[in-house]
Amino acid sequence: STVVLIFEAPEQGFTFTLEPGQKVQVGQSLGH
Amino acid sequence: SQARSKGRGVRWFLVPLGILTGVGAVSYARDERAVVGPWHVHVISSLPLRAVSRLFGSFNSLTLPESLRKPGYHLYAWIFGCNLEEMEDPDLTHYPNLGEFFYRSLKPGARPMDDTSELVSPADGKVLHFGVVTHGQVEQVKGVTYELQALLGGSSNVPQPTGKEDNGDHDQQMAQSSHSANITSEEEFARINGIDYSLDRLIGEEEGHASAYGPRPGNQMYFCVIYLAPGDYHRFHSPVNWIVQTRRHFSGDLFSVSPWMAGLLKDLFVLNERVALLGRWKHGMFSMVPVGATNVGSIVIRFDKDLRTNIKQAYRHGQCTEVRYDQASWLSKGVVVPKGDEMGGFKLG
Repeated sequence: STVVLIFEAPEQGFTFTLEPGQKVQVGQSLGH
Repeated sequence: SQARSKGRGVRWFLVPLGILTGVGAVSYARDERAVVGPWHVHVISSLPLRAVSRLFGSFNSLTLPESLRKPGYHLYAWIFGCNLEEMEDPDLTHYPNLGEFFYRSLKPGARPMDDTSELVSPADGKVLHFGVVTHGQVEQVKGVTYELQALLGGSSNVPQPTGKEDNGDHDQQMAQSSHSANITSEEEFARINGIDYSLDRLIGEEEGHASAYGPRPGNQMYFCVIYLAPGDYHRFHSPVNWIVQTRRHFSGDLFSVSPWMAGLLKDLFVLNERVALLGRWKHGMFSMVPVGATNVGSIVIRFDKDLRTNIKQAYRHGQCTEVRYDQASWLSKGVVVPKGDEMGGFKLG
């Protein structure tokens, strides 16, 4: 199963805090 | 023989004509599904995946003898790498079947929220891909894209609600239950989180906006795809503070969504059965799309008890039913979901 997030955020200033292939858990930061 | 005995010739030419007609009908049906990929993807697509999924679900809802539960679940956990120590109920004999074990809940505090982050992971899993949506295209994997509008649907391809699941009773119930009690808290929630709930429809749904889901000036659209492996905790939580305004249920295939398949099959997430939850957060549009797979065709949304996925029913590719949560609250015109709240999950079959 998969969860896809699509969202609008500021062009300047929004960054993902992720690496491709990274394992994540519920509540862990994806971006600021 | 009868025709020959009566002196008439057998019309053999009708046999290839019949075969050709059959092949043509199958090809037409396959074209409509638009499966694009190598030959083994076409072989997989010819399998009755939805029926297999339902059968798998039924099998795994059979009650296991108590003596088999512990060794059975331990074996499953060993094969798929489940962490049994974080389960809310650690007694494995309390799970009557694999379906219940698969949908297990976690101990309170097992998944702390990152309060410093605006956007947190909605699920346990592996980040398949993330980035910016450009020209309405989302990258499934590097170099393989699909259309955003095909994933989320647009006003043009969403018919009027039909069928049992969308009879409106649920909306009415939600309206009755939450109309008056939560007004103050909703207003407070929207104010604190900077959500402009006065914009009661999603961007692009207004007439004249053919290319839906365009960002507002100064913003852009981002995406992130998280893959849940069979051993992962299979409930999903809210990744942000937001208001869910619309649910779109797309009937579809149930291909595996493993990274291997995502790299092979174009439009995988558009072909598969999925539930698109659309709404608003502080920066504008926000959507979350749980996508089903062969083993987990059943998607559950906690605040939408009428939703039924992977049901035994004929469907056309891209068919979608929509429910708007307008009546859940006259103020926010949607369901208020704080960051970290459990929203639903995936069940076997």
